[in-house]
Amino acid sequence: GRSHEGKDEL
Amino acid sequence: MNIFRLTGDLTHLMSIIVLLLKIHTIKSCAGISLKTQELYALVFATRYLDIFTTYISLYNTVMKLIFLGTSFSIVWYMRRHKTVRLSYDKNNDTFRHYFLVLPCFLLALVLNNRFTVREVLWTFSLYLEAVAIIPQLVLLQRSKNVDNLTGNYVFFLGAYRGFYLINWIYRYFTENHYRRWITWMAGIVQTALYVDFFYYYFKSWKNNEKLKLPA
Repeated sequence: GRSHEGKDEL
Repeated sequence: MNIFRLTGDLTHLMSIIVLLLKIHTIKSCAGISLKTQELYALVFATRYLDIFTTYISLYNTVMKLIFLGTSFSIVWYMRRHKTVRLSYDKNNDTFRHYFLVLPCFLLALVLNNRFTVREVLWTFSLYLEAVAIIPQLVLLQRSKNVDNLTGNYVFFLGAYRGFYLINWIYRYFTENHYRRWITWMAGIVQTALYVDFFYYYFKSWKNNEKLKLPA
């Protein structure tokens, strides 16, 4: 998915 | 998504499954720090605030629900379950975990990417996750012998962020504008805390003897 300011990680 | 991050997430999931298996099958939480489990529940609660507002992928949402669900149920088991709570080592699990919560929150207020409620809480969850294992490591040193399941639990927990470090290096070189100083700092501190545990874990595994951490 698109990285939401790096929030695509758990 | 890259193989390092996927391996990291699965290793993280593995650590939680090992812990739940231990608690659910042998109905024991001996050697497990409730303080660390409570900190992890707080980490996920403050990190996944956007679980219902931002959809990234089914994988992302499912994993967040699993991490939230398992971390809170582990705390419930250790606090409320009639049999499990009896094996909780209350006398040795005395690390004041709020000594970790406050500094992490203050640091998140000062050092963050954007001064908004969600961003500060997300940053707080990163700092808190980095130090959440400390009560557990303290308990391991106090409890004489460490049983295999607990040792494996801490090992997988330490390995997962190690895979994330590789994932960050990979993304730094493959994606332009991928800069996450705060995430990287917290991740390095978190993995560094396990270095001595890894040393004793591999030593005990090589010599095929019981895992013992020097006090």
